[in-house]
This record gives sequence, C-alpha cells and structure tokens, in this order.
Amino acid sequence: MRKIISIANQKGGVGKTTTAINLSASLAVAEKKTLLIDADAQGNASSGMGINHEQIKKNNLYLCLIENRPLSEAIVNTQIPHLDILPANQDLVGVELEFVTLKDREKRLKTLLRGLDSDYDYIVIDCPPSLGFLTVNALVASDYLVVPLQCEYFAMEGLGHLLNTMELIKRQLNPTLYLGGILLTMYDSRNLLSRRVSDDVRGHFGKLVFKTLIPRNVRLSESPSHGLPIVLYDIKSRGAISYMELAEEIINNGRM
Amino acid sequence: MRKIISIANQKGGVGKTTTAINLSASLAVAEKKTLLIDADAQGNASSGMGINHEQIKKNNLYLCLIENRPLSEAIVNTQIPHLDILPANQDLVGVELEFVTLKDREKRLKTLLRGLDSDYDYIVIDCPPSLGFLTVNALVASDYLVVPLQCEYFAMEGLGHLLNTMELIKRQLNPTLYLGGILLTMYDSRNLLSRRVSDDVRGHFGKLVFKTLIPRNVRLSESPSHGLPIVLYDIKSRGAISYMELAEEIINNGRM
Ligand SMILES: Nc1ncnc2c1ncn2[C@@H]1O[C@H](COP(=O)(O)OP(=O)(O)OP(=O)(O)O)[C@@H](O)[C@H]1O
Ligand SMILES: Nc1ncnc2c1ncn2[C@@H]1O[C@H](COP(=O)(O)OP(=O)(O)OP(=O)(O)O)[C@@H](O)[C@H]1O
Ligand SMILES: [Mg+2]
Ligand SMILES: [Mg+2]
Repeated sequence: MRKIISIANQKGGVGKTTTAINLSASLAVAEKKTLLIDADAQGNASSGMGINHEQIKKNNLYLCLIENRPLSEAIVNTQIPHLDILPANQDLVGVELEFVTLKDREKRLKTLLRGLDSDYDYIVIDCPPSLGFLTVNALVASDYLVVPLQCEYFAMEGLGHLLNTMELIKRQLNPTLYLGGILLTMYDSRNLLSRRVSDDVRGHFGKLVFKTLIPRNVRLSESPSHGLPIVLYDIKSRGAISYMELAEEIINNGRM
Repeated sequence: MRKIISIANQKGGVGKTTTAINLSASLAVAEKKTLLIDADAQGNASSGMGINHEQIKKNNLYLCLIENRPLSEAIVNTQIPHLDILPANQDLVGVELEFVTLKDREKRLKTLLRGLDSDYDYIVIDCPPSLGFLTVNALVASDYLVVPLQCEYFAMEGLGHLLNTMELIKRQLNPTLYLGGILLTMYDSRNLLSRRVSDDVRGHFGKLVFKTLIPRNVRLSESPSHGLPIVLYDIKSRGAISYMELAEEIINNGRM
C-alpha cells in the first residue's frame, strides 16, 4: 500500500527541498522503494540529485501535466538503489495559467499518479513556496502533508494559514489527507529563538511534531552543490543521521 | 525624483523581507522619506514592522488593487519618522486569478503609484518568492531591482532565470527598469560555501554586486518577533550596521 507524502510550506527557504531529497534518500537506504517528485519550477530537487538539464528537458512533470504523458515516461533512476525521481524545470512556471479554465484542474496530478502502476512504497513530492496550483495538486494527490518549519519567527507566522488550507483541501477535494507531522528544521541549540520556537510549536501541536529534529548543519547545504543527497555526501554528518532518524520515525510511528 | 525599488527573488528565504524592512528603515534614518510596500500575501513585512492585524484588514494592498482605492488610504505611519508602510495580508493570495482576464493587469500597481502624489524619496516593494502576478506588477512599477542572494548553492541556481525575467519585463513592459544590484545575504565568513558563492558572484557580476555584505546575524532574525526593524531593536548589531551601510551605498553610489 503506497504512501504519498507532500513536503509543503508557503514560507520560503524552510528546508522543503532539503527534506524531500534527504527523506527520500533515507527511505531508499532503508530499502523502501521510493519516488521523489519535483513539483517546483526552481527544479532544486532535480539539480540537488544531480539530474542533468538536457535529460530534464526531454521529460519532466510539466510535459506529463500538459500533454497527459504517463508519469513512467519521465521517471529516471538515481545513484541510490530503490530511489527514482520525476524531475522538473522552469517550464513549470507557466502551468497555472494554462489550466485556469479546466474543470478538475486540481486533480491533474492525482489522475496521473493513479495511472502509475509501479510498486513504490513511498512517493515524496517537493512543493514550491506558495499555495498555488502545483501545491494544491500535490495535496489533492497525497495521503500525508509533512511541514518543514524553520525555527524562526516568520516561519511560525504562516503555519496557521497552511494548516487551514490543508483542512479546506481535505474537506473539499481529498478526505483522506492527514497531517503527517511538523518537522523542526535548521535547529540551533545555541540560539534562544530556535529554542523558543521549538518549545512553542511542541507545546501547541504536541505529538503532531516529529520527535526527530533537523539541526542546522553546513554539510546539508553543501551536498546539493555536488548533486548528492547527504547519505552519499557525508553519511557521518549530523544532517545525514537526523534524516535517517526521520525516515525510521515515519516508517515506524504508526501515524503515517 | 522618487526612486522605486523592488526586492525580488523567486528563491525562498533569501532575505527579501529582512532587506525590505531594514533597508527602508535605514533610508528613513538617513532622513529620506520612504514608503515600504508589502506585496507578499505572507504579510511578513507588515508584521515585522508591528502593524496590527485589525488595522491591515481595513486597508491593504489587496483592497487597493481590487477596488481601485487610492494607495494613500491604505498607507500608515510607523514608529520611525520618514517611514510609512502600505501593508498586506492573506487576502492577496487570490489576486492573481481575479485579474487573469484583465488587459494591462501587469500595470495595475504602476497606475496606482502614479496616482500617489506624496513626496517620497524612495519606495521599497517586498515581493513574494515567485515570479507571478505580484512580482511582475512590482517590477513593471519599479526603477530598480535589488536581488538578495543567500550565499548558498540553491540560491545561485535561480539567479540566471530571475535576471532573464527582468530583461523580458524591461523589453516588453518597463524600459526604465535597471538592476540596482545583487546583495549578498546571510554571509558567514567561517563557512567555505559562503566564501565560494561570494567569490563566484563577484567574479561573475563585478560592480553589479553591492560592496555591502549582509552577515548572518541572529539579531536580524530576532527583531521581527518584536515588531521592530533592526535599527530600533539593536542599533549596535552587525545586522543594523550592515543595512545602514547599504542605505548609504544606495544613496551615494550614483548607479541608483
Ligand atoms: N538543516 C539545515 N542546515 C543547514 N542548511 C540547510 C538546512 N536545511 C536546508 N538548508 C539550506 O538552506 C537553504 C534553504 O533550504 P531549501 O532550499 O531546502 O528550502 P526550501 O523550503 O525548499 O526553499 P524554497 O522555498 O525556495 O523552495 C538551502 O540553501 C539549503 O541548502
Ligand atoms: N542576515 C541574516 N542573518 C540571520 N538571519 C536572517 C538574515 N536575513 C534573514 N534572516 C532570517 O532568515 C529567514 C528568511 O529571511 P526572510 O524571511 O527575510 O527571507 P524572504 O526571502 O523574505 O523569504 P520568503 O521567500 O518566504 O519571502 C527569516 O527567518 C529571517 O529572520
Ligand atoms: Mg525548495
Ligand atoms: Mg519574504
């Protein structure tokens, strides 16, 4: 029974792509067959996994959405066994306006995923920093929403609005969508603001916050420049260990 | 002769709002009459300046755009002399779809600004992390684009696309739009990646990169939680000094 997880938060720079890449890679290392879908026109998940630009031009999420191509045509292998990726590039920028008049435009990705008959255990979707067409499509297609939350003030501000949007989508478009959890990212124990945000969020959301904390770790920001997930770039780093712990927690926590 | 500056970059979390708030406040401290426009539905510039939610609900950028209200009705004073703000909130989320069929939809903000007859020296616009309707409106209305660039790998990736978009807007919609400069943000001299990105960008863009560097400084991330710009929260901090230097550079550099 495959599980589809959206990594979403309209606040920018909170660690969505870093989480999507490294959670997927850690699930694959734990021998779960995983597909990473890049649904952001920035294409950071694709380049962070070292997929070459020419390859992406030929086949990507935009072409699947617009030309109704089967997803399997755009899926490529990665350096990690059990991990495939469906890449994206700048072409995705225009997709929202191309679908404006279409009925059921929010269900486009869900329909394409229904047609994918391979046996993935997990599908992880990296979303752009907005609550527009692509993020809505991802949430409509998903079983779980995982919210990376940077331990900073502005990141806290938008959380209420994101959870309201999730409830709206759950009520109107996808009744089987659940909050997989809130993931505290870029946590710096020396920083008072970090500690205060973490305490506030745990106090407010309790068990909905993952036990696993992702620390601020420079190796995590270096690894995409080598086109590698952290488990291949520096498996002993605190960043790699924390994402492997997150994968374990998601596999075993019974909530997802 | 007022100068309109957009702070834009589709990459999330690079310091757009932090720059918009603290550059505006520093320009005001240098006795330049300044208006800060919040054009992001997240409303971080508004809350970061301590504007209360009820006040924003009554009057904001969304109502000006949709009901063609004069901007002056939505502009409020701040704690800093010479600094006013035009706030925003979540209502802005839907604005793109409401204008989809309108001719000249990209010129909406430019037209509203033409009707604003007060004597600002500078108008600074905080943009959302996308190149959609609001950012395009801001660029069409602006004289200069200032690009905050986080010293990280993913931030470098999107820069080319942003500059291409600027050129497109300059050619088709606003021939007087110029690149005010690229601002290196969250610079950490102990971090090799930071140094490498800074060297690459300066090597590639030369004088188009501001001499002023914004260091990673925790006081900058604390100040919005108090509703204060850094010059009021901690004027001796490296964050406050660097933004005052940036204001001086913009006032005196002859390029803007
Ligand atoms: N735990 C961490 N420690 C250190 N750096 C991190 C960490 N997580 C992410 N980063 C870095 O912070 C920046 C922002 O992260 P990332 O790009 O993953 O966020 P995002 O939410 O996907 O951004 P966007 O909103 O643009 O899609 C990146 O440069 C990334 O390398
Ligand atoms: N120089 C700095 N040093 C330390 N923290 C910073 C610095 N600049 C910004 N920050 C913090 O980093 C986070 C991202 O900055 P900010 O919100 O200004 O970016 P943004 O580009 O406006 O994000 P978005 O794409 O969501 O609009 C914020 O929590 C902010 O407080
Ligand atoms: Mg991302
Ligand atoms: Mg912002």
